[in-house]
Amino acid sequence: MFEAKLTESTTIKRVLDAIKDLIQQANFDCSADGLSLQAMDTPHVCLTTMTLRSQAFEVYRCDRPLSMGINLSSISKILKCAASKDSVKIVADDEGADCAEFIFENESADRIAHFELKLMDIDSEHLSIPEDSDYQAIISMPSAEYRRIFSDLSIIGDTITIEINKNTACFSVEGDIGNGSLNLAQTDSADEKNPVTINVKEPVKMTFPGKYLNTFTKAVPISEFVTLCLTDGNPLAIEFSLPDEAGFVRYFLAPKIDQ
Amino acid sequence: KRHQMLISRFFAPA
Repeated sequence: MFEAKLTESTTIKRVLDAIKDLIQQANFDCSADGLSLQAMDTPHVCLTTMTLRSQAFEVYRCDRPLSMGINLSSISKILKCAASKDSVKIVADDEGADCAEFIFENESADRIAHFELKLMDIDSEHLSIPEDSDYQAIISMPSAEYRRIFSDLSIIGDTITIEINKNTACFSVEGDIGNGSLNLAQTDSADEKNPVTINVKEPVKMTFPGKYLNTFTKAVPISEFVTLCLTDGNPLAIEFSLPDEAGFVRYFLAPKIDQ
Repeated sequence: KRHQMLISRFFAPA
């Protein structure tokens, strides 16, 4: 038996919004620890991972691990039927269920909606992601700042370079109409309302596809802050964490390299 | 010319 209840549908709606433009379908792996997912996008440029820890749920029961193959567009359609303040309960049989049940209940518990989502058999390759990568540079910024930087720059072109030196990050773009750049310095004061922090072990300069950096802005409502981790020649790791360590959405984006 | 790498290159199958 798998049963998980979220107090408000907002949490899962936001998480799905953050991943559904990158992934068409994925296995939602349920274990005693929580609900998680990982999948590559179709062109295999980006790996998206998501975790909702059991503590994110008001009720969480998973007697034995199960994997629910879900079409992201279908689950999003069903969740559109939940008001943001409605609770969401997901119920599935852990013995080869062919559908999962979704129950939405309003705050006064006098309106209850039931939906059944057909599950799919998805044959996906699971990749192992190192837990404690030692990155050359880590930058944390308000997620609203992230959105502004990459929605602006990706309009100019699709080749975006991130260069991080001591206390400064430079984001630049090359496009057909011209180019542009933006410098962001670490904020001085620790009690600044919207801090930017930059930790550099070694300066790093890497190039990434702007279209993806812009797509990741769909995760901005999840978190007030975002962390970007870079190591030369390796994928960029971008993390949006849910409040109270309830979970996260992480993207790993392959770099563009000079030939 | 810049070449877009594939993400599958960086992670081993679990």
